[in-house]
Amino acid sequence: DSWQVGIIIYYLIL
Amino acid sequence: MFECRLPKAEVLKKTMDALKDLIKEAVWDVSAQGLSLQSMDSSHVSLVQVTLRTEGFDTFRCDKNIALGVNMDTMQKLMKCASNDDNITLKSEDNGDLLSLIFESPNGEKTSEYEMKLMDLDIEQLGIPDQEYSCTIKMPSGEFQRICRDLSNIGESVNITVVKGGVDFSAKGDIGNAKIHVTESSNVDNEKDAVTVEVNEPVNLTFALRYLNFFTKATPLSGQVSLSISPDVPLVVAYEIEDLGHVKYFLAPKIEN
Repeated sequence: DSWQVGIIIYYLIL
Repeated sequence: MFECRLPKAEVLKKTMDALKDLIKEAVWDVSAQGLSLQSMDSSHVSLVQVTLRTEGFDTFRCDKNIALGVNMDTMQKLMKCASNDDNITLKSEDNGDLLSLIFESPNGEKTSEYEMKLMDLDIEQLGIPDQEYSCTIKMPSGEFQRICRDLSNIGESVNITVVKGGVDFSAKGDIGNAKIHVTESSNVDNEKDAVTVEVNEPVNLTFALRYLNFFTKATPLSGQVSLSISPDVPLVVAYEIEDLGHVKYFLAPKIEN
């Protein structure tokens, strides 16, 4: 099984 | 006052087609550099970023930076009222709540003007750092679309393994397994048909096909697609729009449980 991680985890909110 | 004109509506129609299944509302940021848009999909798994540079427009006037909040369904519906060959003008006052879309037929005999209500949207913007990627694959966009579509018949995810000289796209599912190997082109007459694979270090990552299939809605914009991949960072799927800009999608990899 694999998990889908959100994009926010990788990039900072400006 | 903002006003810009494109010689063919087709390119903006295709851009809307590339976005509408992924995002429902978005903000077009207008500046002297051109039009840009960045938005996450509603589940915050993927991100799309569009740049349409000033130089690609026939005319471009922007007196003051403005943000045009739009409902993507509405904008796409209105764009569909333009013929592909029509030239298109977008216009908005600095503090207005309307975006005018004016379509003019090539012979100048028909002019259609639509006004779309703008929305006051507060959309989170993410900072995407410039970075080097371990691998960059360039391939015909239609081929990538076909691979994503075909592998969706097998499983929900695609494993992308890049090694020197080629790429494996593989999927596993209840009904069986699939592996599609794409080899780097040795000699290609037409640049659009070329497959190039740049590898600084081999990578092996897994991505949700559901999102990749959304991304391939941008296929009509460009004959080639580029996939930039590094371990533990989002994949970038980029479509260049000739002389105008690009549509880039970002998708976080799936992580082994």
